[in-house]
Amino acid sequence: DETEEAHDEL
Amino acid sequence: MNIFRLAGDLSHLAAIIILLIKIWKTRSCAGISGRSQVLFAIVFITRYLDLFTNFISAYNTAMKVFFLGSSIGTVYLMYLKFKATYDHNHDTFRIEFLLLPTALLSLVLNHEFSVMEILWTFSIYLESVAILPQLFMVSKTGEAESITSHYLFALGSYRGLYILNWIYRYYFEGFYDIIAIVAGCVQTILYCDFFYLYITKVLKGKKLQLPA
Repeated sequence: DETEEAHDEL
Repeated sequence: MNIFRLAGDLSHLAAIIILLIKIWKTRSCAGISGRSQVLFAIVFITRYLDLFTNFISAYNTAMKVFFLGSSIGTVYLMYLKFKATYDHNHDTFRIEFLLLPTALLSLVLNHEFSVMEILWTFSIYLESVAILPQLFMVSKTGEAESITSHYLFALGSYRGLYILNWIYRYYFEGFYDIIAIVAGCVQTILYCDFFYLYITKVLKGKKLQLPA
């Protein structure tokens, strides 16, 4: 589930 | 981390450093849109709140701290320290026309209806259009100093390189973030006209002047 992932880009 | 993302980040970093050097060395922010700089500061503040909740890497944290500090510093230089040189007569783009639609859109189109996620989404949407007051200012005055052109070129290249990064990540990691991709494409498209002028004029040693 992508919403659970942190945003790893700047 | 792939080469496109690293190149994109370095291009973004270069843009900010070029801008700070220009303001500091010339003791002037002439030709720079304070409104775009305020929007970029809002972009970084709303996006990097996760500095307090998530640790990704030392690189990630260091870059976020630098982007936050430099964007707030730029606003300080423009509106306080070198206020007298700020060309506000030509910086007239109404930023509420950017802030309100992007705020509304982030409430409707987001990955998750939570405060952090909505602020992140808002920052992505706002970033995609935050350069418009600056481009409007260049079109209004009809010209830009070379150093301002280099700044805009580096800033535009950053999101263009991120598109290559997203293509790479989609194929090799199966990862994609549709919000970032669509907004990033919009952001890059806004620079196309400028890229054309930069390549055909500035790189040939001429000043960036718009056709009358």
